[in-house]
Amino acid sequence: MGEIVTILSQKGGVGKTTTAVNLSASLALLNQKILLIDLDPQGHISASFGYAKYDIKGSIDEAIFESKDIMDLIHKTPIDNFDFIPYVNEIGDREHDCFIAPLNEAKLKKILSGLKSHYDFIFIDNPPTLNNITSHALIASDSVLVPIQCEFYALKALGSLLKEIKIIKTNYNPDLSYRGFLLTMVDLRNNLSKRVVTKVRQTLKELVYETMIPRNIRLAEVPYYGKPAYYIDKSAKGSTSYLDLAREFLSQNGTI
Amino acid sequence: MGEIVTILSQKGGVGKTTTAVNLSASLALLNQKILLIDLDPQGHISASFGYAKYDIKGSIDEAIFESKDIMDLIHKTPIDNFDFIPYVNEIGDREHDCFIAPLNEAKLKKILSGLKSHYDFIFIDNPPTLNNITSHALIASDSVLVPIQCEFYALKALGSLLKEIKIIKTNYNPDLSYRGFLLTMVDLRNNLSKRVVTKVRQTLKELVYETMIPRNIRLAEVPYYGKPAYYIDKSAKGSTSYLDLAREFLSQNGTI
Ligand SMILES: Nc1ncnc2c1ncn2[C@@H]1O[C@H](COP(=O)(O)OP(=O)(O)OP(=O)(O)O)[C@@H](O)[C@H]1O
Ligand SMILES: Nc1ncnc2c1ncn2[C@@H]1O[C@H](COP(=O)(O)OP(=O)(O)OP(=O)(O)O)[C@@H](O)[C@H]1O
Ligand SMILES: [Mg+2]
Ligand SMILES: [Mg+2]
Repeated sequence: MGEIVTILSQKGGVGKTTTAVNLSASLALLNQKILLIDLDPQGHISASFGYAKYDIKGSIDEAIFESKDIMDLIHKTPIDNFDFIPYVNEIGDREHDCFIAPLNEAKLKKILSGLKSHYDFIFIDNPPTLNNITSHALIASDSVLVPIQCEFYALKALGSLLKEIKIIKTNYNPDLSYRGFLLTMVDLRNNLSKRVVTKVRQTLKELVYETMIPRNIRLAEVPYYGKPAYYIDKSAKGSTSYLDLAREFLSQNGTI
Repeated sequence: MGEIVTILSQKGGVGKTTTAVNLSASLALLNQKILLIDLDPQGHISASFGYAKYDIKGSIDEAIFESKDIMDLIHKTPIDNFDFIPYVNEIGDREHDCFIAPLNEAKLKKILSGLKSHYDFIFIDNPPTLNNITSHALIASDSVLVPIQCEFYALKALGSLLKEIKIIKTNYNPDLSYRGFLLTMVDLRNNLSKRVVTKVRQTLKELVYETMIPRNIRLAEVPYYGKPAYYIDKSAKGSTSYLDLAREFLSQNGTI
């Protein structure tokens, strides 16, 4: 039965989208059936496959705000076992963007429930914020994966995020668990990065993935070439590290 | 008379906060009286000076949501000519965070108007989003400074941002102008960065600052040492580039 994993951090630019795209692609390579949902109006999941916003019809906000059938919004990527639902409509009405529904209605959870039997894993990429949309994502999810960029502002952002997750778990989704914390843009040649790695491992212990994602140009080239790093250069450190992560991710729940 | 400049990009991690802190510090060095307002609930302006959220009393949201006198919320930094107003209260009530007031009330503009006579420049650091808060920031501002990280996702984000600024200018703030576009985390050793620089200069021409901010470890160390890069190592490329930017910024309006 499909597990819904939300990728979340209110700190911007920490590698949420890069992780969503490259982890999904790696799991698809390991024969897992993957659906990736873009909940960020920036629409960078579709940009990762080279689509411009106006190229695509069918966007997640149509299921949320216009009650369209979510099955009609699923698009295939060029990769086997890997489907996605984009966010392509412009940001539109300010207030509409901030408020999906009261949290106790669990609207997104209801919309996504019919998808679980079709996929092994459903990932949700989130915008860099903590608001009504991301609260609904947490309520709809079985687990949460938190990318932590190896920099100090990202480290400082951790406290508010953990507090927010606890509030949602306590009041709305008691089954919500941590999938894990992923260290991203790691550069062990510099002290700053080393300090962050040490601090995170000391504080979050076994919740932190062994696998760390190094800073690697191939990962930054994903939106330029319109494909996950593995399909740009399968031997690049960026590609192999997400493949390692996928194996570690699967071994977590004994799938492998 | 103080000019209000809002630093904005809905793309996360492009260097909004780093620019807000280091440009403000550089302008203060050039004898400009600067106020920096943190409109991002992450509160990374205070983190840049080594303050923890609970260390400080008085936060911008108290002027917005509880009608506190804005003059009482001003804090001094250790640097002459450089004051700031932090955002230190926790994110709190979901809906409150998304909605300051109807845009035609120009609530933030009214709150900030009394400050203009006390400062040469007032900068606003924004969260990585386009919502009611950032719309009010645009309505309250004389000009907007847009950091563009030299990466492809950041480039793709530009279209929506320009559209949003145009909507606010047309409907709410006809005097809003572009202060300029700033290329950040530039690394001319890699092709990706070069392509972005070329593309941005071709599209936005003279609106793009000559000065480019290189990727430089001292800038990432600001929240670790709790001071702008110039005060960590004044000869570092990160420090000198923001000082160059400050001079170019002042020469724009003939101040120098
Ligand atoms: N390991 C890495 N090595 C090099 N570049 C990376 C790496 N991970 C991400 N990037 C680049 O860093 C930038 C930020 O990453 P990304 O956009 O995935 O973060 P995000 O958290 O999704 O951002 P946002 O908060 O805007 O949604 C992007 O330009 C991306 O290409
Ligand atoms: N020129 C630079 N060289 C090296 N590191 C940089 C540079 N500019 C910013 N950084 C680092 O990159 C990260 C992102 O920068 P910053 O937090 O200033 O961006 P932001 O746009 O304010 O992010 P957010 O969207 O979360 O508000 C930070 O860890 C910062 O220290
Ligand atoms: Mg993203
Ligand atoms: Mg910031």
